[in-house]
Order: sequence, then structure tokens, then C-alpha cells
Amino acid sequence: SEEEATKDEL
Amino acid sequence: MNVFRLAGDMTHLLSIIILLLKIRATKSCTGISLKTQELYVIVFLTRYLDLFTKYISFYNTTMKLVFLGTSISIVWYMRYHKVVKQTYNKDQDTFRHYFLAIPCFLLALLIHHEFTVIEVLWTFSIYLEAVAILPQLVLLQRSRNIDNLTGNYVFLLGAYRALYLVNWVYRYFTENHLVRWIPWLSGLVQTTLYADFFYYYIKSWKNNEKLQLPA
Repeated sequence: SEEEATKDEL
Repeated sequence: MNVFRLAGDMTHLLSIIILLLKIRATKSCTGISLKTQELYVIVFLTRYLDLFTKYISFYNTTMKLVFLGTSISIVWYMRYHKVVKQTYNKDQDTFRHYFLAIPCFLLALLIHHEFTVIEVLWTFSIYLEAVAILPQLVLLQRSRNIDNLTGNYVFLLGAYRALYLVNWVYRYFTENHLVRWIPWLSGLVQTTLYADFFYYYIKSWKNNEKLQLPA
């Protein structure tokens, strides 16, 4: 989901 | 993961390592703003709340632990280490960092992706990181001579978010035009705040002279 994709950064 | 983000993370890690080395090797934190370091601890604590609940990758978890550990130890050194704390420029590091944290928190309450505790605090950490360098930049302007390690530390810190901007451009074009306004605009503000420092840093490097920020 867009949500997941945006929280993979530090 | 793309090369720009990896370069950004490594630059960020290198900046923190350089600061830790400066403090441990010289047993001094002259020219370093404790306010900025404390803001960074708040940034990492509020950003990595899902550290134990959401596993993304070994790299992600490791780096989060390293950033938390190093930033907390830097604050510990500057506050409690018997030798280092004597070298802290207490009377020059007077920026009221709560003036930065409170508006960022209010803004996060107003503008966020979704109204949950984790998301609002994550958004707060994004806004706070953008302005967290201000006490350090103010301290640099007040301290007459900036030592090389401190100059390199601030430069790398600014460079890491600039690399993240490139990473976001890359991801926009390669990941079906995913739009992420909050980190993008905050990252732009954050990098712009370094603009004049970058100018004087590169000028001093080119002319091979001491880094000096105009008062």
C-alpha cells in the first residue's frame, strides 16, 4: 500500500 | 533502496561518527550545540516508534538502532561526561529549541497523513528534523573559529538530506509517481537552511582558508 511504501526510509 | 538513499544514509552515519570521534578523541564538544543534539534524539525517538512493531529489513532496524544509540550517547557525553561537559559553550548555545519543537508538534497535529499517534509523531519528527540544525548554525555564527571536524560534521549532515531529495525524485519516477509531500517539503526546507553554510564551507575549502561564518 502507499502507506507501507512511504515508511521504509530512515 | 537506491544508490542515492544509500549514499544519504551513509553520509548521515558518517556525520554522526565524525562528531562522536571528535568528542571522544579530543574530549571536547566546543562549537557543538547541545540543543541541536537533543532535538535529534527527539527526532529519532518519535520517528522510530515502530522499531519493534514493524520489521522492514535488517538494514533498516540496524540503522535505526545505530542512530538512536549514537545520538543518545552524544547527548550523554555533552551533559554528563566530566571532561567533555566542561567544554560545552553553555553561554553561547542559547537557542530556545522549544520554540522549534512546539510549532512543529502543532503543525503535525494539523497536517499529517492520518490522525494516529504513530503517524502524528512521525510527522512531527519530519518537521522537527527540518529545523533542528538551527541552534547549531546560530552557534557556529557566534563561535569565532570553527574546527574542521565540526565544519565537516555540519556539511555531511546537510548533504545527507540533499541526497534524500535526489532519492525522492528517483523514487517518484520509478515507483508509479508516488507523491509524498510532507517529507519532500520538509526536506527541501531542511536543505535550504544549509544553503549559506554550504556556500561558506565550499568557499573556505576552495581558498584553503579557515571556515568563517559572517556574524
